[in-house]
Amino acid sequence: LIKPRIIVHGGAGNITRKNLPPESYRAYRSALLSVLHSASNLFSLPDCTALSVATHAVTLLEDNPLFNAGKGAVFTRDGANELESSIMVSNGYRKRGVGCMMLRHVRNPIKLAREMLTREEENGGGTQGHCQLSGEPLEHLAEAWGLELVSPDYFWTKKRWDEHMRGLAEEEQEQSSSKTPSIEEREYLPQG
Amino acid sequence: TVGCVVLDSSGMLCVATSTGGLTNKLSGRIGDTPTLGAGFWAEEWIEESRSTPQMLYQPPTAASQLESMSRGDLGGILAECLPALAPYVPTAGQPQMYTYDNHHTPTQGKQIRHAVAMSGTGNGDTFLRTNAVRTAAAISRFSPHASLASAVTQIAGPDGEMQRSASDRWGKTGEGEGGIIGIELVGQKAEVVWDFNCGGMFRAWVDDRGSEKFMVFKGE
Repeated sequence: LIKPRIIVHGGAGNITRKNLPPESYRAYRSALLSVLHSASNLFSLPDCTALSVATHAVTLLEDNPLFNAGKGAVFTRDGANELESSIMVSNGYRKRGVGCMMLRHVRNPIKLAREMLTREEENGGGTQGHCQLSGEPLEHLAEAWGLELVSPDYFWTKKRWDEHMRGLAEEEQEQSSSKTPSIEEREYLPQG
Repeated sequence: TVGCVVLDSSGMLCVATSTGGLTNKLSGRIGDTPTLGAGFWAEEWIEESRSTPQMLYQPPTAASQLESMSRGDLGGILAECLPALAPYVPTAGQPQMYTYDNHHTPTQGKQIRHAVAMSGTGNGDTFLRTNAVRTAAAISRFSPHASLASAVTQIAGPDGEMQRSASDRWGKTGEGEGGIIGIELVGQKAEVVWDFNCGGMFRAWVDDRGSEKFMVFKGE
C-alpha cells in the first residue's frame, strides 16, 4: 500500500507581513490546520478514496467565510457572486476532470463537481459526458441531484462587500489620478 | 481560491479546487479554476524506471538454459551464453522496453507508474494564458529527469513562466502572480510540492514524517 499524502491551499497573491496582521495569520493557520487534520483522519476509514478526502477538505474550506470560495466569496463588479469549482483524478473515471462555473445558488460547488465526475459512470448523470457546465442548467442538475441550494445572500460577508466597494473606489481614483499605489501598499485582494 | 491535492493508499491522485473568482471581475468572466489544464490537472502514465535498470537483469538459471536449448532458439542460447547480449534478446511473451542509461547501453527498463496532480491559485488570467498546471505536468512527464517540484518552480516560481508572461502593458494588480500545490507519485514514492512567485500562499500539508505543517511566506 502507498502512504497517503495531502496538501491544501487557501489562496495566494500579494500577501505581505504588512497587510497580514498576526491575528489574521493565526486565523488562517488555525483554519487550514483544522481542515488538514479533519481530512487526514479520513485516511483511516476502509472505503476512503482521494476523491472523498479532497472533496471533504474543500467543502470545509468553502463553508469557512475566511476563504474566497463558497461562503465568503468575492463579488463581481455588479455586486454578485459567481462561483467556480473543479475536480480531477489521475485514474478511475472516464471523464477524468470536470469544471463548474457561473454558480450563484449552490452552497458547495465542489460537491457539484464531484457529482458531475462520478454520475456519468454510475447512472448516466444527465451531463451528456460533458466536462464543463455552467449557470442555470447546471444549477438545475444540482437541484435534481439533491445538492443544497441557497439564496445568493448566503454567500455575503461584510469583509468581501467592503473589499468590493473599496476596489471599485480605488479603480475610479486611479483612473482620475495618475499616481497608482505600489504593489506593497495595495491591500491583498483575492485574485481567484 | 481554495484547493486540495490528495494521494490515497491505492495510488489514486485527486485535485479539488473551488473559488469565488477575481474581486470585481466582469460578470461572466471564467477563471482558471474550472478550466482543465490551467488551474487544475491530474494525470498518470507508465514509464521506464529512471534509475539505471541494469540490476534488473536476472542471470540465467540452469533450468532456463536447458529450456532454451530444448526450444532450439538461438537467441535464447546466445543470451544465456553471452549475458552481455541478454538485454538485446526479447524474451518470449515479454514486452521489451529498452531504455538507455547515460552510457547508452541499452538496458531492459522496468515499468513504473508516474502520477502528478496540482491545484493553482493566484491571478487566474495568468494561469489561463500560460496553461500553467498542465505545462508543469508536461515538463514532469516529458523531460527525462525533471521532478514535479522543479517543473512547478519553472512555472510558478520567482522568474518562472507565469511571471514572465505578465504583460506590463496593463500593469494590473496581481498580474503574473500565483502559486501551485501538488503531489507527485513515482512508483511507490510520493512527494508533496509547492511554489509561488508572490508575497505569500496560505498552505498546509502533512510532511514525510507525518507532521502537520502550515506556512504563508517562504523561509518561515
